[in-house]
Amino acid sequence: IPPPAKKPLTKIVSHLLVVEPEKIYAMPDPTMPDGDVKALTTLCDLADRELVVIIGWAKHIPGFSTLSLADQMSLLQSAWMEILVLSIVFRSLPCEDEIVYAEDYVVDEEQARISGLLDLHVAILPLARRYKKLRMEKEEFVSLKAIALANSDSMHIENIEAVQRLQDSLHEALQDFEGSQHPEDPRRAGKLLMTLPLLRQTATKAVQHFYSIKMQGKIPMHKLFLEMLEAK
Amino acid sequence: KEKHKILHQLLQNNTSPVDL
Repeated sequence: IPPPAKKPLTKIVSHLLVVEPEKIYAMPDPTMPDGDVKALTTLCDLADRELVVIIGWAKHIPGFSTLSLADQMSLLQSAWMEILVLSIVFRSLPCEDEIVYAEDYVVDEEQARISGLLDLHVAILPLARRYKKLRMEKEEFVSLKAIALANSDSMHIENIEAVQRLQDSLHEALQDFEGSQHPEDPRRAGKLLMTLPLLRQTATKAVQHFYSIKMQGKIPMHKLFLEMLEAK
Repeated sequence: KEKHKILHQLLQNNTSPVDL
């Protein structure tokens, strides 16, 4: 007997899958000597390029572009690191205790220690373990990423009702997805949403890490990355 | 907005910022 055909995905989740950005690569500078300066320079450059992609991606989330420009900015300024961390964690799910910053930049604990990335590594691993345990799927990842943006708790939102409507539509999309794809676990949407506090904690640690690097002034940082760090 | 020039610029239009 063939397994029952899965129901079609909700419109929003299918749309989020379509607008999911292409992979980008870290491309570490081969002329730089290995060490923490090279590792951090590579990560800051990668983060800057990822930010450009994230801003472009956000515009494709149904309902985001109809928010005022000021509210779009506030949501991104609050949530950008959560989006970055969630993407890194999703890429790292197939690995065991390795962090996939990019396809060409996979770091294990030993390499993290040598490269001065151990704090970041140790901060990200618990979140990766949590999503591994849940066996998070791509549809759930794209939904959760959009929810993290809409639910960023910025203190500067002008139109709270409009942001609430965005949250509601994304929340509903996740619930509909789980209702149709995981009827065996009626609490799955809730379990995913309950990971958001750890995502925020992890992102806060990552922002603090990069902010202290910025203050030390030894690593070159591009303007968009600096701008977003300063907004935190 | 002046402080967050690049974010503002990227959200407002589809052109790449000059300094990235």
